[in-house]
Amino acid sequence: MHLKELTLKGFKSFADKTSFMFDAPPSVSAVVGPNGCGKSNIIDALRFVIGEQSVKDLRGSSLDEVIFAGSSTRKPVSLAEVSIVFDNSDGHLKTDYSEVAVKRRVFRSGESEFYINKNLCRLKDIKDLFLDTGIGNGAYSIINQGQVDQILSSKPEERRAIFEEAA
Amino acid sequence: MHLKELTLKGFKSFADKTSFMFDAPPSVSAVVGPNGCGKSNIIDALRFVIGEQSVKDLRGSSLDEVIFAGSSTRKPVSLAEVSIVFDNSDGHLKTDYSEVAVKRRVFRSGESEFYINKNLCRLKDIKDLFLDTGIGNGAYSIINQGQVDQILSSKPEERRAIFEEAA
Amino acid sequence: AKYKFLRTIEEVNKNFSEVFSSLFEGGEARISLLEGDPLECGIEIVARPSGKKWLSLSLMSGGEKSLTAISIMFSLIRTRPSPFCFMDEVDAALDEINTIRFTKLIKEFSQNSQIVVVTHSKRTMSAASAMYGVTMEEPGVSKLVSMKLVKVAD
Amino acid sequence: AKYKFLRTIEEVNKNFSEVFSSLFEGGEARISLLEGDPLECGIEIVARPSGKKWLSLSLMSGGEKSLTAISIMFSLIRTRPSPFCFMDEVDAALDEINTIRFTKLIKEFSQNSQIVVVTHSKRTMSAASAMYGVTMEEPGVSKLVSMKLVKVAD
Ligand SMILES: Nc1ncnc2c1ncn2[C@@H]1O[C@H](COP(=O)(O)OP(=O)(O)OP(=O)(O)O)[C@@H](O)[C@H]1O
Ligand SMILES: Nc1ncnc2c1ncn2[C@@H]1O[C@H](COP(=O)(O)OP(=O)(O)OP(=O)(O)O)[C@@H](O)[C@H]1O
Ligand SMILES: [Mg+2]
Ligand SMILES: [Mg+2]
Repeated sequence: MHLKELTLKGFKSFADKTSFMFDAPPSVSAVVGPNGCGKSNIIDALRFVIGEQSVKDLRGSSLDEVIFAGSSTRKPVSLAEVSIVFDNSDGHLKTDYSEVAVKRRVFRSGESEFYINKNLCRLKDIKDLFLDTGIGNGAYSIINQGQVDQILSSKPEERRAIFEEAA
Repeated sequence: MHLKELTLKGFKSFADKTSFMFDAPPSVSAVVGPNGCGKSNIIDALRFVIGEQSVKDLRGSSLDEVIFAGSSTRKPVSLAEVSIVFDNSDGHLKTDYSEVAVKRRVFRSGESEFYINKNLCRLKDIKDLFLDTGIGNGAYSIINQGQVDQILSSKPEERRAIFEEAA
Repeated sequence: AKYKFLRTIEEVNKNFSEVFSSLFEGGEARISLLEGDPLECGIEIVARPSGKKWLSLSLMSGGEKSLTAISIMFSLIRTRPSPFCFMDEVDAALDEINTIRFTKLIKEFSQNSQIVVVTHSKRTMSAASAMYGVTMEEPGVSKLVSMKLVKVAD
Repeated sequence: AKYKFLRTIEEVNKNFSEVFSSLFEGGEARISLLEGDPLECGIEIVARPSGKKWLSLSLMSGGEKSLTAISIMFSLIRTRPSPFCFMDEVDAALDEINTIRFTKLIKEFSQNSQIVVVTHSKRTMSAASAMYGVTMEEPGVSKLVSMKLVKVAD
């Protein structure tokens, strides 16, 4: 099972629909560009679409802060949408589909909508889909900027969560 | 008033007496070397000698942790000593001396000894010497590794200390 | 559940020791459970770079801490593989030699997982087989300007 | 004391706005006192890089945060000069262009203060007029191997 595509629209600085296509393993990809151009926003988008609940881990103080707020040349938009497509030919994701698309939208009200293959569903369904796949919450599969040392500086009891994810 | 010399002996990884000589302004100096070679330890030594009270800001959990603990080829030592020499020809430091040497020692017991120009004194005397010179506690004159963003992430009330130092 | 967790910790520990010693070219490191109920107690991490003594993690250098944390992350991935691993500037504190060791590590893990790194380092970029260039030509609006597939000779 | 603090904040604010706009080549930033007793209330920092909107600091990028924090540090130094300024890898998150802007800033401030930077960046090193090379030939023991004075042509 591997990632095929990640698409951002109205998410943070990605005002326009932008798609990233990924190669199957073996694969090392680098995201590059100047300070502030939007690289970490892509990481935030990935967390967001797999069901991140903590706005702090998305660097905001409320969920609507991930919606494109406008710039000196553009007006704000009213919703942010991120979708991710997986190749599921090996059935690693608990669903019969060989290709699985997960989408999440958030509106100015702060409400989220979730979709699996275009069907509206609940956050719980997303969590269940990713259960035991190593993707849940990105515990050790997504490392945010400035967070790499965190496992070393956190208290021994706080560290458990990341090891429990692996158990 | 400017820094002339900083000398470390038995301080963290500087087992042997090591002196750094500094040019008067205008002066930009770079400290370089591989990961783990001791660069940040020099910054810790500066904090230590000007009277840092927080072991956390020296990256330890107790003060004796700054004493050279030995290596695969060396035994530990029993005391750490750092001295700093200032050119005080402009009288910026509140003392009559045109050259001021401040020294601090710490022993395995965790006790510190302070000296101003070879005379044993108290921490209070060091603090008084540096009062209103911009050096006190290194509030904004010493930025530790990984700490540069801290002023942005700290709570509005926590930020005051650094501005009060400037007032 | 208790047994499962204990076994996981043992396996992560084995992987951690190996990845650490390989990244640090020597030295040793362990994770272990502290006193008490395995389902609640804390997890201890200790590390000793080659030639140095066992000191608290807080005394480690910026680069050493990054490498140690990277070792833990990869030992978790080796224990329980995930399909992808996205890392945002985890090489920021690494010098050139350690950056090269880091790139060897990610190439090894990319066999089974898709590795995506955000980086400013040319060394790390040279390890990639695909690059996504992001820019902001229009103020405040991000744009993907290139998705290059690069065959990298080792 | 209250008046002194208010006047200090005003001066730091003026310096901050200038240093920020110069480092970011545009944009604007301010610090201000929040509601309440000036001797106790919090201090607010807001910043808007050029072409972007006023957003919370937490949404800024790693490099933008570093530059904003560096601007605050230097505005404090300009308000109340200190004889030296030691900075440990404050350029770690900066791309090449911002590193160059950072070096211009430290050269400016080095007129009156001794600037000492710990860095892995070749760009930053090239701004220095003296270099201290630190190594660990003997395991675990630091040594100063060179103190070069380099005349740097601008
Ligand atoms: N809701 C939003 N609307 C518009 N712009 C936003 C929004 N949220 C964040 N941004 C912008 O995104 C930019 C940060 O992007 P990001 O953190 O991805 O940068 P980066 O490429 O990772 O840079 P660096 O290399 O410095 O880490 C900020 O300038 C911020 O203004
Ligand atoms: N009391 C001590 N005795 C012996 N060695 C010590 C002591 N305290 C710290 N060290 C060693 O000092 C080293 C860290 O040095 P330092 O933090 O200065 O590195 P650095 O040059 O800043 O590296 P980086 O570029 O990775 O930040 C660690 O390897 C640690 O083992
Ligand atoms: Mg970033
Ligand atoms: Mg360091």
